[in-house]
Amino acid sequence: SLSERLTATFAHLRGKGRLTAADIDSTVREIRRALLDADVALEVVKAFTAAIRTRALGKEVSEALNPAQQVVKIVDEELVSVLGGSTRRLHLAKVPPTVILLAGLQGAGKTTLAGKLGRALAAEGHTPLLAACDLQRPDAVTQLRVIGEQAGVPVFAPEPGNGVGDPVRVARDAVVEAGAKQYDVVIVDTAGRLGVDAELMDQAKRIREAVQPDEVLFVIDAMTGQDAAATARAFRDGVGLTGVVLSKLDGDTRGGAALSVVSVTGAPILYASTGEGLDDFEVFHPDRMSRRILD
Amino acid sequence: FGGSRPIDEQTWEQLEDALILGDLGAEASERLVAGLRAQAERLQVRDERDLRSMLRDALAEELSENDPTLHLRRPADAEGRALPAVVLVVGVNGVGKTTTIGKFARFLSRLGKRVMVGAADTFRAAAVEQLATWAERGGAEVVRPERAGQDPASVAYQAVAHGIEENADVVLIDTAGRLQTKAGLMDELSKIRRVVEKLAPVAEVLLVLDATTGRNGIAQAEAFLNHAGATGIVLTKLDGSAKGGFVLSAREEAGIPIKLIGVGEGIDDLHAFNAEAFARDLVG
Ligand SMILES: Nc1nc2c(ncn2[C@@H]2O[C@H](COP(=O)(O)OP(=O)(O)OP(=O)(O)O)[C@@H](O)[C@H]2O)c(=O)[nH]1
Ligand SMILES: Nc1nc2c(ncn2[C@@H]2O[C@H](COP(=O)(O)OP(=O)(O)OP(=O)(O)O)[C@@H](O)[C@H]2O)c(=O)[nH]1
Ligand SMILES: [Mg+2]
Ligand SMILES: [Mg+2]
Repeated sequence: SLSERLTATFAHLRGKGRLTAADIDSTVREIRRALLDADVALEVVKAFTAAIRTRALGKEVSEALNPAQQVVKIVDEELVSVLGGSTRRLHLAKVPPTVILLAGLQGAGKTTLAGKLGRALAAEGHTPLLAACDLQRPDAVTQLRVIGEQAGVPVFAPEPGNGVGDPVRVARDAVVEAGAKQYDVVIVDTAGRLGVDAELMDQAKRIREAVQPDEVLFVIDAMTGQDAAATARAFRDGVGLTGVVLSKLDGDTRGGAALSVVSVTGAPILYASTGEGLDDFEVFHPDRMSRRILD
Repeated sequence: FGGSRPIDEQTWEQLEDALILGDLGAEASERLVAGLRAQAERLQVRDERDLRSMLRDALAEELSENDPTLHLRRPADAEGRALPAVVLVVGVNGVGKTTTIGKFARFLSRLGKRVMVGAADTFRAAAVEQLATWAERGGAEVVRPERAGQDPASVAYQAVAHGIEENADVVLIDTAGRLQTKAGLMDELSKIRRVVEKLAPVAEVLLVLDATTGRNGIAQAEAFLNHAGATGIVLTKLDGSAKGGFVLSAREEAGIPIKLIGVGEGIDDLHAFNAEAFARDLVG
């Protein structure tokens, strides 16, 4: 853990009296290594440790009874501040329906999330409609239908998918359907796509323009490594993001991707998906995530 | 280009950064660059391009240390009759197992093999339908569960039994995604393997790993080696910006060779692993 590493580093420095800039440098190197080992993206580690270094040079560390713990406390505070700083509730439209667009890489957990989010909103008294706009992945429409059934949430799936149908049109029609049938939330599931796929990023942008969503949620696998920064940037610039959902947090990955994505996009992590079940869904806890990354 | 590029302190930093960005990990990146630095000193290397080529060679060499051949020869039973080569496909959720089976079926069918696939993911929504679609595209027959929520080991058994009956050359078994931290699910996988082995030896256990994964890929390799006896890695989604560098440590820790790579969502997007090409993509 970072705490153990820094305690060892400072034990080595104890009895030296004042901490020098070189001492702080070796401390910052430990922090850098810990964050990289936790999968935080390199550019984010560099910016983050620069901020830590500035604070670590100050009196709060040099005059601390236990400087190692003080540095760990600073890192934890900075991490929680970035991860949770702009935390908020879901944006709901003034005039329904609220439109939530799900986007992300292949296999991140979007389709499953559509069911979870729908179910959670229904439990809060909403009337959600799931829109099957992944017309590409084999049997994605069927998958969403089954999930909708399990979640007790209706699914709008006018096209069979498997290459047939236009996702932009289905998305637009889903919002019209919601208006007509009085659903107050539309959750749009889309095909997984690469940040480097210009054509599909453009499609995502056109889906967004067609439905003017109240939320564009970037769904990312918590075990994502260095690529989290490049991918988050591509989706931020290509589609636009308002919020993030971290998935598969029930695994044992440290989850540094959380820091990467928030740092690069400025969008808050709203939810955490913690399993394959429809109820494995919760509000995101920045303090828990910080402890997990620094563990 | 023309002239040589001189080496300075920045050169070493840039090389190390490139490896870290490729998910090699901080420790492995430092080790490789330190080794390279010592080697460059000894050999009086002056041009940065030579450094890069030395680094590529070092990486490629490490990645080639395990045999990347796919073992698909049909084994014989006690009476000397040919059994199908059975391949289990395993890995965590969403990495590309089902898609890879479709691609692999196509690849094998093109070689004239008779391929059968077993839909032993009896848990996830529309998993059987998705596999059936891929099987059809790949020219393989699909063995579906007889009832909803059927024990996956039983479906796998039925698929192999049917493959033996039909004289299939290869039986590919799809399994549900499972995080390696779930003890019950990892036990289920061991059971699937044991049950299948009552009918035929398992020729390959392909562990599918997603190139976008960070350090956790190493833990996945170790766990699937211990619980399923993984014999080969399929590294998918290399058509994206991720490099999948964690496989270097996975190979070191678990000793599983990388045999195949997935480079897209199309049926032909499956290629044999090439260590030199991989190293070149990582180092530049
Ligand atoms: N363990 C675990 N598995 C999850 C979680 N969320 C989703 N999954 C699983 O991850 C796999 C992929 O989920 P999908 O919902 O199909 O992902 P997707 O983003 O829609 O995938 P594409 O449409 O192909 O891009 C499935 O096996 C899900 O059951 C989670 O929080 N924990
Ligand atoms: N870009 C790209 N996408 C891929 C590749 N391989 C698979 N995919 C996509 O990744 C997503 C998940 O693929 P699946 O085959 O469903 O993965 P899985 O491991 O079977 O998932 P579960 O059964 O839910 O655990 C799909 O959208 C695939 O099209 C690849 O090599 N490149
Ligand atoms: Mg999906
Ligand atoms: Mg699957």
